[in-house]
Amino acid sequence: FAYFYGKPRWIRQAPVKLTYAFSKSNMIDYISLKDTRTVFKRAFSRWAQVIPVSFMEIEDYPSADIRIGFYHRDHGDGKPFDGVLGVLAHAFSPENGRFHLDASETWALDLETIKSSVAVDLESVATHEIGHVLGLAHSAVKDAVMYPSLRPRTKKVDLQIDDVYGVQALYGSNPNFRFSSLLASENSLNKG
Amino acid sequence: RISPDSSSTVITVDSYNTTTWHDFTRFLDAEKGSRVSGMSELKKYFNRFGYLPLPDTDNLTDVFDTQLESVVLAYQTNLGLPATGKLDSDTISMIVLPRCGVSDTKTHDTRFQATKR
Repeated sequence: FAYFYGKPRWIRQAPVKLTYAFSKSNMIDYISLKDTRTVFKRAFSRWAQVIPVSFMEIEDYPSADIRIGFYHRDHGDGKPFDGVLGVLAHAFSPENGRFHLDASETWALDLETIKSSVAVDLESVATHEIGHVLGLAHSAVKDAVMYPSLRPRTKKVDLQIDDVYGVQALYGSNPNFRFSSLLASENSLNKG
Repeated sequence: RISPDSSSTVITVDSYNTTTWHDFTRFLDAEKGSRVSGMSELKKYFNRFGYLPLPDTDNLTDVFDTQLESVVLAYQTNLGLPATGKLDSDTISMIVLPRCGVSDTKTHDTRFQATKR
């Protein structure tokens, strides 16, 4: 695992509570806001299970800690998106909170129901970018959620040991978290 | 892929491979010291993800030079690939994959800097 330069993290009184909100004007129209919220709630909860940090969605975008939007090409942050595939999304290191996804992609909630060869799993990318929002950089471990590349039509949402070690070194461990549960899932992954 | 019943070589291109970065497949096995048209675009790719910090990318050459070789080595290390310094198939296959826009290494841009532990 790796960190951003200077190892930035969210500095809050414990228990750390971070808010998130969706842009009112920069979302995608072929996935309902309800479904988008469900996907992101699941993605945030994966990280909340391993560290003592909670995430709460709020309505007011400007005041949220984490601000999520879908954008085409140049969207004003000096890192323009590039159309179909290529760069899928990016997020900023703590405590910036900006979280941008490329609106040119074919975002999928369920890869079984979408035929496109360029479909990208929204939950996988959301889970990865939340790692950046928390302070993790890219990992060299191919199975890790924080590995930089994601093949189209691929789902990768389960945090691996590398992801958990990295984020717990920043925020500590969620008291209810057991590594055994993670090892069990990794073993099943390896068997697969 | 070479189809068994024909003399010609059938190149299989994944349909999604007609998008960003697919052209980089033509650098497969390019030799160090060689000049390949468009290699400056590959250097821009590496600049974008933090491997080739430059004030500007207007004067990049198409030569597979020593600097690019060390950039490829750093990329292979960061992506858990065999560290050959060559544009081998493992490396090219990874380069053309879609990815996150956050850079992989330290850059002069503090928002996207990263360091390994």
